[in-house]
Amino acid sequence: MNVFRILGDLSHLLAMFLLLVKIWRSKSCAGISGKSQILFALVFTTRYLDLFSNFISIYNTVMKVVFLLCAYVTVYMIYWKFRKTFDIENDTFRLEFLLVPVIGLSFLVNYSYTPTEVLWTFSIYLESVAILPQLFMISKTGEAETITTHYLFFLGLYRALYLANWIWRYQTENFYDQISVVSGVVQTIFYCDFFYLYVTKVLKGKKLSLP
Amino acid sequence: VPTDGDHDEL
Repeated sequence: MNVFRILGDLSHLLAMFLLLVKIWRSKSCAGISGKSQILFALVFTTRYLDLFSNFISIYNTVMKVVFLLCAYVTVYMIYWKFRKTFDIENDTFRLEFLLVPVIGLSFLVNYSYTPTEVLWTFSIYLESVAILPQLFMISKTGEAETITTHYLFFLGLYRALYLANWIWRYQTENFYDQISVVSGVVQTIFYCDFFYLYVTKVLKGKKLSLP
Repeated sequence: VPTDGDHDEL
C-alpha cells in the first residue's frame, strides 16, 4: 500500500459518495447515465467474487463491500426510487457495443482460464469503458450539473492515481499487472478531454456546457 | 504478474 494507491481509493470512494449525495439532495438523477451505473455494478460484482474465497486485508474487504453497496444503491436510486427523474431518452448508448468486445477480449487475453480469473479480467476491461455511456449522454445534452462534473473528476482521478501506484509498485516491488496497467491507461485517456473542460470551466466557476 | 486469483487491488 502506497500513498498513490490510498489516495486513488479515497478518490474513488469520494466520487461514489458525491453521486449519491447529488441524487439524494436533489431527489433527482437527471443527467446521470443509468447504463454507466449498471456497468459499474457489474464491474464490482464480477471483480469482487474473491470476497468469499481470498482474504487480503480488513481494508480490502471493507472497501469492496462499501463499493458494492454504493454501486447497487445508486442503481436502485436511478431505476426505482427516483425513476421519474431519470433522463432515459438521453441515455441511449448501445451497451452491446461495449459488452461484446469486452467479453470477447476477456476470453482471449487473461492470466488463466478459470471462471473467477476470466470474470476478473472482464471487470477490468469493462471498467475501462464503463463511463462511456455517461460521457456520451453529456455530449448529447451538451451540459452537466456541477456536482456531476465533480463526480466525474474524482472518478477519473482515481485511475490516474492508480497509474502512479503501478509505477511505484514496479519500482519498489518489481510487481506489474499488464492487464490492469493497459486498461488503466485506456480508462484514464477517456477522461482527458473531460479533465480539460473541468479545469478550464468548472474550476473557474462556470457550468459545464458544450458549444 | 499476479498468480491466479491473487489480486490485491480494488
